[in-house]
This record gives sequence, structure tokens and C-alpha cells, in this order.
Amino acid sequence: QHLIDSLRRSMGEAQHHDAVAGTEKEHVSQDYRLRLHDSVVDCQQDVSNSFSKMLPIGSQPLPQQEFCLHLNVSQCAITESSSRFTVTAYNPRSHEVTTYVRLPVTNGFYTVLDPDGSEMIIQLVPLVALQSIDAERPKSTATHELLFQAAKIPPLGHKTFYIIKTSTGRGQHSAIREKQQSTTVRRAKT
Amino acid sequence: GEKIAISNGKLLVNFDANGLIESIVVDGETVMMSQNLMWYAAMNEGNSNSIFDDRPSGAYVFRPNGTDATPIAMQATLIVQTGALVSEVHQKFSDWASQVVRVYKGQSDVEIEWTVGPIPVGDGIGKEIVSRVTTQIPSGGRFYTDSNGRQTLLRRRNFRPTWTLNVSEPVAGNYYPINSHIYVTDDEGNADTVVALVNDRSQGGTSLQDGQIELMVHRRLLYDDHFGVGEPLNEPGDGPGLVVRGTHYLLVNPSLAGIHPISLIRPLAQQMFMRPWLSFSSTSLSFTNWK
Repeated sequence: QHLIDSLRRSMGEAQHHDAVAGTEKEHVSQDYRLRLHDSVVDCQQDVSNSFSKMLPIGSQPLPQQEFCLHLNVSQCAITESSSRFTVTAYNPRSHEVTTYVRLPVTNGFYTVLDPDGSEMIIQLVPLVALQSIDAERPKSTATHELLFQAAKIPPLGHKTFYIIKTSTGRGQHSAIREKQQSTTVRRAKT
Repeated sequence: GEKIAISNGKLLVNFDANGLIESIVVDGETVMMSQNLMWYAAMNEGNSNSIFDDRPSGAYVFRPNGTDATPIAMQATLIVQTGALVSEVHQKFSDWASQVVRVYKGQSDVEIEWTVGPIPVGDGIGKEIVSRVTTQIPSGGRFYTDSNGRQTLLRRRNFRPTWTLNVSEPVAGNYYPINSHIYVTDDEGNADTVVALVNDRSQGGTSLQDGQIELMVHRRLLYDDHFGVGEPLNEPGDGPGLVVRGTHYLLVNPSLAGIHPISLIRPLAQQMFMRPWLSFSSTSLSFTNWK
């Protein structure tokens, strides 16, 4: 409970004070950011603990869940460096939700399996260099974003997707699939 | 110099030869529009001899020096990416302003991901950046904004419902807080067409001309506004300025046929506000063992 209360407290403080109008001094703004970040990390721990408790008794402990707070600038250590990883989408709404998931990855051949093991349609979208954003993500090795549709995530529930990266596909079938998941790029001539 | 179009089967977004959105086609009906990133020049310090009247644009007040915004660029350099699930057009207006216009397969809205900053202020002028959508919808001075994401309120340009308004600030005097959405329709009683912007964070917004909506996405100002904060809105300190990235959903529906616009906008606003939360873990297990 204290892990969740942390975020309630930080949000409450910010909303009670001048964060709501954006009229706080810069160092106060930085303090609000720090408090909110620490509380969000607490909530991530809570989500991770909860997933472990949802497993049947006797199961192996679930690996620690990692959260990527820099997805908005296409940076995530796990998706960029792992050849096998899982993505869990938690739906905070009280309605079933279908959403698109974009994950920063390095170029390659990817297979995404839904919870039933069915292979999903994916698209590899090249990242477009942008000087102002690239300066914000100096450690990222991502060259593409892996895109797929996470369909019918239950209300206040989750779905987990299993992703494998291989360096290249093999055979004619793989060549067709690689073409299906590629993106056509047209650039203006300078 | 070439016209471009992207489509997801449900809607088609046309770009003109300058690389700007020209129209959106939904169910065979075309809504002519333009969309661009623009900037207001901020009122600087020393605009009055009286300290009480000297109000630069700052943290508390939006006070542009003039009555209209200037486009950051009249042309955008484009990169067009199309595939099975998403088609997107990257528009670069300058080194500090760009956006991506995306249409996802099956979605009925257009996603605009804007990236603005660091805002240049070497000319000594603070700048306030807006994303503006202009259509030909005869909205009759009316537009609609949410109030804290809840009730959607009718706003009328240069008008207050409970007193006679003397408009001394024609831009700022029509700005309202937008926490979730802003839209215009073509007729008060028999709305046929709606154009809406759904935002991912609280922003200021208005409709300064019929058929037009705009949202302020970023500000960098050089003077304190004398209302109490005691410093200019210029993060970080004397540094290069912040880069900000965010998302708007642009919803266009030319044939409402009795449907209330909010029935289309509210699900989008909820989708924006409560997006699924992603967590990750590496594994060495095969899928079968992992499952």
C-alpha cells in the first residue's frame, strides 16, 4: 500500500501547490519532478510484485519487470539489447482496449507471439534522425521501432507478448515475411 | 514540389506541394484544412512606464506582442514511411520544430507527434509555439473546450456570458485551458462536421477565426511577468532551452448525422490519458517453457 500511497502523496502535493498552474520556480519544478519520478518507480515495484503474486502457487518467480521511461524518445535498454524478451501491457481502463505498441529496437528480423503463441503482424519503422532528440538519447542503439497491435487487452488487466530477434530470416518464406514487416521510405531530395 | 497522401483505409491525409496538410478525406468526403506550427512573439519587459502596467509574457500571463502568429516555416521537408500497420509523414520545419503525422491501420483519427525546441531566443524575443489547424467550417465564433477533462463548455470568441467584455487582448483574451480536447463544429444546432484536437497534457488553446483551433505546445520567455514567480519561464536556467515532445490526436468527421461530437472525442481522450502501461523482461526460455 505504501508504494501506491507514495504517488498519491506526490500528486496531491503538486496539485495543491503551483505545479497545476506552472507558476513555480524552476528549482521547485525540479523538486516536483524528482518526487513524481521516485513515486512512479515505487508504483512500478508494486506492479512487478503484483504480477508475481498472480502466478499459480509453485511457479518459478517472475523475472523483475523493467519499465522504460524514455520510450517517447525511442530508448529502452531491454528492447534494444535482448534477443528474447517479453512485453506486458497493463490496461488501466475499465474497458477492453486495443492499442499499438512501438518499441525501440536494432535492425533485424523479429517474431512477435501473442499469449496463445500465434505470430503477429508487425512492422519495422526506421527511426528518423532528429538532432535535438538524438542529443537526449546518447546511449541508445535503436535504429528502428518495432510496431504491433496489442488487441483486446482486458479491463484492468494485462496481456504479455513474447518477442524473438534473429539476425536474419532463412528461406523463401522468411524473405516474404521480412518484406511484409518492412517499411517503404521516401525522402525529399535536398 | 510533389503532393503526397497517406491512408489507412478509413481516412486519407493529403499534403500539398509545400509538405503541409491540405485536406483529410473521410468516407469519401473531403475536409479542406491546413495545419502548421507557428509562433507568437512575446511581449518583452519595458512595455509601459508604470511598473504596474509593465507586463511581459511570463509564467502567469500569455501576452503576445501583436495579434497573430507567424509560421515557423511555410514549407516542410518530408520523409514518408509506409507499411502494413502505420503510414507516417515526418515534417521538418526547422532545426527546432518538426512533427510526425501518423495514420494507424483501423484508427479513425490522425496522430500528430510534435517535437519543439530548443526555442531560439538569440534575437532577444521570447517565443510561444502553437499548433494551428485551419478549416473552412463556419463555426460562428463558437468553439468547445473541456473543463478539467469533464464537462465540455461552449466558448464564444470575444464574449463572456455574465458581463460585457472589453477586448484589450484579442489573442490572450480568447485563450482557455485545454486539459483534454478542443473542437469546432459547423453549426450550433445542427452540427454536421467536427474538427477536434485531443491533447496529452494541459495546454492553452483557442479559436481565433471561424473554423480554426490551436493549442500552445511550448514557450520560452526572457522576462519575469511581475506576478510573483520572480524569474523568466526559461528552462533550464541559462542553458540551451528544453526540447519538448508530445502528441495530439486530430479528429475529423464530416458527416456526424446526429451523432454528438463528444461521443467520438471522449473515447479518444480516454485512450490518450490512460494508455496501457508497458513493462519488459528479458528471458532465455523458449516460448513454450516461458508460458
